[in-house]
Amino acid sequence: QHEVAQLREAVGVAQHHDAITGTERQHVADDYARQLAEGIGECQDVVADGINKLSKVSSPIQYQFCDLLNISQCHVTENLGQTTIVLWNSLSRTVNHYVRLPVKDGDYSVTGAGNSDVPVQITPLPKELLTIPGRISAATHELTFRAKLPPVGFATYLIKKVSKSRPKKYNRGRVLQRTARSDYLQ
Amino acid sequence: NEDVVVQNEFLSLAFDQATGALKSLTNLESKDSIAISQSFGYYIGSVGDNSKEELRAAGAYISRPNCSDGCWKELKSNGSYEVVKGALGQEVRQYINPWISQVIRLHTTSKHVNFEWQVGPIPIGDDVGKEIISRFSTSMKTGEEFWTDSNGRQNIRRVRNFRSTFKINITEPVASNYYPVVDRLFVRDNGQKTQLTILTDRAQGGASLNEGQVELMVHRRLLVDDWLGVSEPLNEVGLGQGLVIRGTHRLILAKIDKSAARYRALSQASYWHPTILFTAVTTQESRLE
Repeated sequence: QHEVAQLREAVGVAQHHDAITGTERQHVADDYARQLAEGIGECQDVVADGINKLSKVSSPIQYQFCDLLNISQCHVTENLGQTTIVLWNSLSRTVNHYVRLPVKDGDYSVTGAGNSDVPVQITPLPKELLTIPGRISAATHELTFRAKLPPVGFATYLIKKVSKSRPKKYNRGRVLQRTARSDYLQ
Repeated sequence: NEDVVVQNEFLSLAFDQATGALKSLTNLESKDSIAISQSFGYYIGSVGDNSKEELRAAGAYISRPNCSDGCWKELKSNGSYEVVKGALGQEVRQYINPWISQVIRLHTTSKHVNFEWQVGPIPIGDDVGKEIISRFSTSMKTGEEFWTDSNGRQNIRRVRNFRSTFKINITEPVASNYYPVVDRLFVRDNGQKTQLTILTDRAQGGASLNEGQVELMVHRRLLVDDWLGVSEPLNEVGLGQGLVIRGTHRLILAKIDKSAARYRALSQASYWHPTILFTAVTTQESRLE
């Protein structure tokens, strides 16, 4: 309860109409963001505890989270050797979700339950994303795969970087490019 | 010289091959097809002098586009684009200008289109405050009406330049027709029985200012305090750089009677997207199991 309380209080504070509409001073806006971020961090421990309970492991697994996937930054996947990813679905129906993870260039395999091989697409990240101020990431590509998640449940996948020598059955997004006509630029 | 086509089994989009601009959207299930273009533009934030109510400046509390010489300022696209095609999805990446880019993505099994935009920092070298808009213009016969949601629950019918409870005198052609959009807004073509729904990923302001059009305000940077309590302009005082924002609009084109089921499910799936946890794999496969 105390771990959840921090986010609960941050959301309580953010009920103020300033937080909802953005009519607060900049330093206050930054403070709302700080409170919410700290609250989320505490709740992530609760989620990890929940997954450990559900998966009935003998000793609790240490989980990590990536909060900056919206700018394709994730310290876990961009220095990938291999990692396990757990996806928790809180909806009460099966969800098909396209998972997009920032990675370095290379080939990767994704294995699902029962060692099933999951199709993967590796795509270069848009150039404009790479130059966002404040983004600190070595990821230049995006690994996409489609996960099928059970109602109010979770699914686990193993993601592995594979050597290029393996046959090319790992799909790459083909980039076809068209640049502006110079007169258009004028 | 053909159009660039991005397609899956449910939807098809065509783009002008010279500029990468969106041209049409087709629902392959219902065979409905609309001409559609999407563009970015901006409204100039009124400066006023706050001496009188009518001369209030645009700021954190107020959106008041300066329409003295036309409201809408188009941000012409540079015309550069990339097309990415793969087994799990296809996308067109549009480079609008040095501070606006967008990826229009269609996953293999999706019944909606993602418009993932990145805007900012908004340049203010011209000392003009700006509100950045993403506008969709279609061939749909939508008349004067559109719908916005109320906190993601029921829909509220809006009519252009109209209020149901009093006779409105329009002095702000844009601001008077902007409404809060927390989850979605949509327009309908009753003749074709089709509906174009746009889901937002955060609360935004939206409107339908012309027939067949819908727009959403995605970013703002204003240089004057509106004297309603913040005592500073909406310009990240202290950071001095302006913000880069990223977000997604999700478009659904479907029959009117099919739209609600589709956008409700998609809205929930977007809002309650899966939580992702990572853990190092240090032991044998059995531990993974």
